[in-house]
Amino acid sequence: LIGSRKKDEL
Amino acid sequence: MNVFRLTGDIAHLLAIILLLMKIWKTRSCAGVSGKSQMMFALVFTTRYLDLITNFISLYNTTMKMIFIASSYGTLYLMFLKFRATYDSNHDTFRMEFLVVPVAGLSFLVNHDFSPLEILWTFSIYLESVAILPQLFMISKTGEAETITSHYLFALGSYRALYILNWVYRFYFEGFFDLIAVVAGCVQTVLYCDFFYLYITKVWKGKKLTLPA
Repeated sequence: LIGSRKKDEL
Repeated sequence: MNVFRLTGDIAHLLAIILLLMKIWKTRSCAGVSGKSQMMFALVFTTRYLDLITNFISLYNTTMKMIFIASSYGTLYLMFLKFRATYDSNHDTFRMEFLVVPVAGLSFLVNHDFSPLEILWTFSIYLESVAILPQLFMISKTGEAETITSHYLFALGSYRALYILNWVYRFYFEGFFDLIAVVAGCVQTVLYCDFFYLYITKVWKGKKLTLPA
């Protein structure tokens, strides 16, 4: 999984 | 969620609370860079726009709201309530030297050329350098209050812990975000000199002062 996906980190 | 990310988030939260408490208890924001704080507010605002579009978890939403609110709370204390104590003569780093190149870079190097993704990328790049006005201010005055140095240590540790989180996620989840990792490493490197001074001075009970 590279980058652009749902951002779950803060 | 893994232990590195959780402790990183806690360190980040602790840093923000420490700064707010320092300003509130001493009724003064002396030694704190208003420019770094303005950029952190911009970082949180541009990164957490997905609060509106995506729901991830209660933890995620709560932390994002706390970070946004506290960054504006800090600005309120610095620029309104305790404005008289703001040390603007020493806060002379030019923000446009960071914001303009970072904005340009976020248009050029991103995962997806869409508004939210570009703003997220902008926030990641800007966060990596947003502490520079604060470090510049300390180098100008040659010292930092002990509470300010605790704040900086917690704030710097947060991204260092995130690097461990990314190593963990790469091996155990196959997750890898090049933009976040590179920016996070840059961010952590910028703190190295400070970390050295903090460990060699503040941990031995001395005030953080720079060698002449």
